[in-house]
Amino acid sequence: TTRTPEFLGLMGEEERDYFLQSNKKADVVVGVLDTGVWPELKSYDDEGFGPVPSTWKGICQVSKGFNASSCNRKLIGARFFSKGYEASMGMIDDSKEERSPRDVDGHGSHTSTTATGSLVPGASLFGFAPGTARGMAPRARVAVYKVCWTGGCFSSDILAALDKAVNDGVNVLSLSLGGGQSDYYKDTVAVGSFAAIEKGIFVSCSAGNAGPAPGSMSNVAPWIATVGAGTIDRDFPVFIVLGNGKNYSGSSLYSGKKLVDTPKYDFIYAGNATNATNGNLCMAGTLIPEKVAGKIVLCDRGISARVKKGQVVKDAGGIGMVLANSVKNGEELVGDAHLLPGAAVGAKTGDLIKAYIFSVPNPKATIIFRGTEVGISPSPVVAAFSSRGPNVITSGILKPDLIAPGVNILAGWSGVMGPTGLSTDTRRTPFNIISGTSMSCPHVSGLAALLKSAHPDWSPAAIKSALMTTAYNTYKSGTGILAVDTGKTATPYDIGSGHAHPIRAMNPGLIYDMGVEDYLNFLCALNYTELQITAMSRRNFTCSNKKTYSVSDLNYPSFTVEFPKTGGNVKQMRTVTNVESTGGTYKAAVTGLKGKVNVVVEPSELKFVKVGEKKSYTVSFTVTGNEKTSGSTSFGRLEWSDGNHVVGSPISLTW
Amino acid sequence: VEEERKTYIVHLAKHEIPAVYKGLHLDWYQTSLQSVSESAEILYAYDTVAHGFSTRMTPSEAEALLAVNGVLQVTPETRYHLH
Repeated sequence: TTRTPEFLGLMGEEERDYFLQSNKKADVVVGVLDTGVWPELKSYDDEGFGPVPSTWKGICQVSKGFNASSCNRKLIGARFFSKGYEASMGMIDDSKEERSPRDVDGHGSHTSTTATGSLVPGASLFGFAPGTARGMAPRARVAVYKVCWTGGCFSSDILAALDKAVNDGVNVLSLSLGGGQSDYYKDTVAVGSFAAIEKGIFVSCSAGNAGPAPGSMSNVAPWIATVGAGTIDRDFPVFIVLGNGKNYSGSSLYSGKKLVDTPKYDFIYAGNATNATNGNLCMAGTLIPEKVAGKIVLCDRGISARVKKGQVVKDAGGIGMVLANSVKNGEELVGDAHLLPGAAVGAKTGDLIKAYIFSVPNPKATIIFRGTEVGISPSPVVAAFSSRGPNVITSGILKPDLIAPGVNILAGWSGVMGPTGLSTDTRRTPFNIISGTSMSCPHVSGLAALLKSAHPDWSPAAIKSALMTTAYNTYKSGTGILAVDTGKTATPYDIGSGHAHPIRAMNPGLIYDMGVEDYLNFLCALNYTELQITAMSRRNFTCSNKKTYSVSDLNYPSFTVEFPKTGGNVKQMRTVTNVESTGGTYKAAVTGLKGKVNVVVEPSELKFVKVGEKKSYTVSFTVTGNEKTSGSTSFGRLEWSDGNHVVGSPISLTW
Repeated sequence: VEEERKTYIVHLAKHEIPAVYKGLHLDWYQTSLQSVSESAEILYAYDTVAHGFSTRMTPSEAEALLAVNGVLQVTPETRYHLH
């Protein structure tokens, strides 16, 4: 990616000290389950890499168009899994898909290069987002496991890929996919990653793109890092200039022949150029060419792909498109490499533009494309599409865990797919700019690889804790990170612990560790049956009938408190481990909670003298008033600080 | 009416493998499957992150498989999507 390394603070001296001196660091392999790999990308250049680790058991699966030489010392593994897909959907059509690890979609090349791509100077998408592209962990190795095909990603294939990846010897797993919301024992990703965690493998998954609806996340098992998406400080601005002289901002990655700067083009609303009830959405075949030809068309967002709407306008003879967000998308601007002069505008802007169109007899407009702009403030802002809490599978565990860059991300792309993904798009480019929690997930996978390289002895839970407790939830000014759909301060349901800060995560001070025993006790707390737990854990495990299990006993780096109807007191215990070679005295502070709740941390001071030392504390939450009604929520934060480190945990209280 | 076949993931308790199949878990999987279906075949055998296999069979066969010794869980195939 370009820009996100700088945005995450990875391009400074700290990174050179910590991360890029590869010879001093452990070899780390990131396994990516996705649509495969386009191995010819420069992002998989293996210059400077030593021999493949002798412990590596992966292979480069030779198949049509994919040779042993497709892999190298950077791309050390490539397999494909299609038996489940073909059993359900029929044999793969060789003319449309490659029965090999080769990526004909682009998504898999994008995610794997975001996590681990080697440095590629002079990268851009048609001049947009220029710079040196690199993954978050450019010195890490990568192994790809193709599990997603044009018809989807099937659980039997995913489980087979996880089975192989763990056996091959990956250290980090990155899955930018999801399958709805189900109990963990029925969720293949949760089942497979449980075993991965047990073997010391960090698992990062995308939270989903079903935001901003509440309770819309997938991949919420507590042993998984669930990653939401935010913007970075980069935009691709356009001006929509109207015939009345007014000028509105939008965003676009259009790179073809430009329109003239004066608003001389006829401008119409798609809803007035159609006989279809949903014609305003510019669905295929709904626009009347006689009404559209030679004009700029304003389409409403929804149902069909954004770039597809541009194609529909173009096919009907339109010369440009303005795409207005729905209220759900708010003012979020996602850049698209449209096939005609097209631009996205926010919902409010769209309403203003529509008001102009409806108010004059001959509305006119033009679109002025302004390229790439950096330094956009505020950033990050939580993406509207990023799935939100609360966690509907286990309400006692706060999710998402954190957010990372996921809007307008440039990374590697397939050599046989245009940047819009449309069959009519004949353009080919080694990089593409796309958005989604699919894009934020591999950022965290790469950051986890950096941490694993620097701290090979850290458990997956320790790495996740380091990333979460050092994440930030305010801008430098001290005000809270915003959510783009509301324009208001984001809550832990939007951002979890906050936005990743890898440099701080290198030295988190304290970590909240967890192991398989903790997760087994957690499954007991969920009242899973012995058969369900045995299926998940692959061992003969019985919950003790002499023990009381509680979800809140899990040593999670965040707090979720569910008060009973009667109010009262809820006490939770946590254990922190000192990971600094020097000792320190940490003091607790709780901030942000509103409402009549008394919070007491005992002890309020923790003193450490050596690395690896563990200390426990309890947090008591006591309702002191009764003004809260059932279902209401309050958020706050607990921070432990020794003056050098801040170990932060979000708190959510629900009545 | 012939039942439509679907894909299922079958989890087994490896610690309950009969002595005769020690070290031959694939044979055990196959025998377990054949006890409920004459024609179903194993798509994948899992041995690292799960103990079991995936197969195409009818819902009736899936239900019957749940009663076979050592079978813990039979889960229908789920379609995941990219984010």
